[in-house]
Amino acid sequence: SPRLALTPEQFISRIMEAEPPQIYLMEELKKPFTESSMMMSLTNLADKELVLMISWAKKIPGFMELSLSDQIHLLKCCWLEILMLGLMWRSVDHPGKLIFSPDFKLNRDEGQCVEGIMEIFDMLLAATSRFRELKLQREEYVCLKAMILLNSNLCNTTPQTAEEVESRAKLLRLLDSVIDALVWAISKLGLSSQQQTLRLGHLTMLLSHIRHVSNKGMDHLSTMKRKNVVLVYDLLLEMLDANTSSSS
Amino acid sequence: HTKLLQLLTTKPE
Repeated sequence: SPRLALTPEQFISRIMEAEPPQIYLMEELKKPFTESSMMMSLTNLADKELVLMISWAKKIPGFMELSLSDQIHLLKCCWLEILMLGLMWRSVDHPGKLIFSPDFKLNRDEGQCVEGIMEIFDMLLAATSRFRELKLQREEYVCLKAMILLNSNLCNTTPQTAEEVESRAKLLRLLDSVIDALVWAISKLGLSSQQQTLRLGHLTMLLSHIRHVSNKGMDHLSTMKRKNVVLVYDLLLEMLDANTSSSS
Repeated sequence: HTKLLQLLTTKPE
């Protein structure tokens, strides 16, 4: 089947429209935080964001044409990366702060109350300052997010059945469309072609840092759950278990 | 993946 009939410009406007609405924690924050109160707020917000992330993914052109098992595997594999990239985007103009939501902003040092989270906060802040340095554009941000989703499970399994082979071919074509869209977004910045190529490289290299901090975050959340520091339930529990079961 | 499956397969609003 021909590649998506969308031009890069049309593709970008479609994924810009797919952007989830800004959500709020909508909780009375009792400060100073305790380890469990901070983890409770972080997981409550994450659970709400996951619901919005799934409806976001369904609006990515071509995602619903993939096999249902591919859709599930992709989302299971990248959900924390997607949440973290959204956090970085919201925090990009607030050096030293993590804007989890407009009513839930944390300074780096507030993470001290949760064992093991400072290392993750520092990685998130470092990646965010890199995006600030690069002056990441919203069009580039939405392309990177779609790339994370579509790229997440590409190298975890080899397709066996004919359906899996067909779905993987669709996935690769979809990934081409997202890369074309990112290249198009970069071409609008008035850079030389060599600078455009370098920028594409720098942006995609950041994806490996996002995967790394997501893996650290997944381990940390599993530890917090195992130690009963926080009760993880519902969709967040499903997505966490999906990762811990596959990794263990 | 009950909740994930349910959210994936519900028709968009």
